[in-house]
Amino acid sequence: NRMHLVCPMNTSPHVDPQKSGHEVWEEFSHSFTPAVREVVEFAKKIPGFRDLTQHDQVSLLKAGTFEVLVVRFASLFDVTDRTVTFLGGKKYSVDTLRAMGAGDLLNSMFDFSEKLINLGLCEEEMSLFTAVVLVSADRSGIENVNSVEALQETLIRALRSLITKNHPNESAIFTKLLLKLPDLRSLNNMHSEELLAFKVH
Amino acid sequence: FSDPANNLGLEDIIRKALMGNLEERPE
Repeated sequence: NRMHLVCPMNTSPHVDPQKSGHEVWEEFSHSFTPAVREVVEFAKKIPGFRDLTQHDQVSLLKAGTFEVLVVRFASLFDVTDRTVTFLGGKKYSVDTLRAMGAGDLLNSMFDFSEKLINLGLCEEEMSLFTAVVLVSADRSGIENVNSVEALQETLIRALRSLITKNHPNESAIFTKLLLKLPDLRSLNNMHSEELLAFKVH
Repeated sequence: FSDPANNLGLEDIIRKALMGNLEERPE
C-alpha cells in the first residue's frame, strides 16, 4: 500500500489512504489527461504528422508522450534548489520525494532537465526538438516506417538548420540535442518500470 | 507513459484527442 505517487504530473505526491487503488489511478488520470491532450494537439500541428496513417499517429503518441512531457516540463525540475514542482503548484525537495520512495528516476530527470535547460534553446528550437522526439521511426508498432522516417528526416534537417542559424558559433548544440534522444529513451524505460511496479503494488 | 497494457488509458485519451472529441470542446 504505497502512500505516495511521486510524479509531478500528479497534483500532489500524497495519496489519500482511504481511496482504493482504482480511485487513486482515476484521480491521477484526471490530473495528467490535459497534458496528454496538449501533446496530441502539438502533434497535430507538426507539418506532415496528420498525413501519417492513423495507426502510426497513435503509435508514435503512445510511445513518445512521456518523452515529450519530459521535455515540455523540464522546468518543473529546479536544479538550483533541488525541488520538483507538482501540477498542483507546490514544490517538494528531492529529500522529501526520496523519503516518499522516489528512486533513481528522480536523479536522472534532474540530470536531463539541467542539461537541456543549459542549452538555452528558444521556444521555436524547443518546439522543433520536441517534434523530433515524437516522430521516431524506430518506435514499436509502426506500420509505415518509410513515411515516418521521411518525416523524421525532414524535421531533423529543419532543426539542424534552425540551430545553425541561431547559434553559428556553437555547432555542438545540434549534436548535444540529438544525444538527448537516447537519454529520453532511457528515462522512458525507467518510468515504464516504475509504473509497472506501482501497478503491481 | 509507454503504457503498453493501456493501464493509464493513454491510448483512449490519444484517440479521442486525435479525432477531436467535440463533446469535450467548449462552445
